[in-house]
Amino acid sequence: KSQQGRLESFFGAV
Amino acid sequence: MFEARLLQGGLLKKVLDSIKDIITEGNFDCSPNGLSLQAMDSSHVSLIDILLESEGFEHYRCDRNIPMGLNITNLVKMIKCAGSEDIVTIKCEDKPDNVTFLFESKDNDKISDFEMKTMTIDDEHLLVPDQTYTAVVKMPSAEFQRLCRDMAAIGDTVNISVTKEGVRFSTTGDMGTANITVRPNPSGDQKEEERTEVQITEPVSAGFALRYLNSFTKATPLSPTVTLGMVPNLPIVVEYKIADMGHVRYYLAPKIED
Repeated sequence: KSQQGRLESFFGAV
Repeated sequence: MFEARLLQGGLLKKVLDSIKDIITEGNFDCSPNGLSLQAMDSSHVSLIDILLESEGFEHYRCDRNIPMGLNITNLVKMIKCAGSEDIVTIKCEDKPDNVTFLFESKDNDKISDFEMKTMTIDDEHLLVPDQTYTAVVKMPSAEFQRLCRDMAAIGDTVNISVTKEGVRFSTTGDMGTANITVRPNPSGDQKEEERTEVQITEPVSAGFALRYLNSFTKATPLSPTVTLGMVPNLPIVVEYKIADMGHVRYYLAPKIED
């Protein structure tokens, strides 16, 4: 089963 | 103050069409380099990155960086009032409560001005690394649009696998499965924008939500080609270049296996 990733887990906040 | 005059006002309509299904509000950043926007959808799954370079405008003046927070739904309503051939000028003060849109018909026989209220938006900015993509696929944008639409008729998630042989799009749904492979064809007689090109340093494969990819294809009228960039375990980038002007890019987080 796959889950939708969120962008924060890949890119850092500025 | 900020003032930018765009001869092809229809371009603004196309840019707004490419984002209106994904975000409802956003900060347009006016800077001496150009007009840009970075915004995430409400689920923080996808990110829009727009750049309209100052050189692409007929006239461009921006004395300092100005964040222009706008409701996208309202902005679409206003820009719809411009004719597709109209020249559009965007104007605002340094700390704007309002933004003015001036529409001039091509023959200069009709001039309209619309003033729109700005809003304060506390958005999160993400740092998108300037990275080298492991796989880059350039293909006709209309073909990508068709492919996403066809895949979405069968399933919710598409697996995109890139090897040097080509790009394989696969999906599974209640009714069955679908696989479409697009092969690179750089040596044919096609025009550059009709070609599919694949550049890879290693094969990449990941799954993505088709609902978002389909929304991204609303940018198809902006460019004859689309470029997909992939790195293992990172969001995919889907880029539509706007000739002489900049780009609309979308980033989409991959599905993660539990």
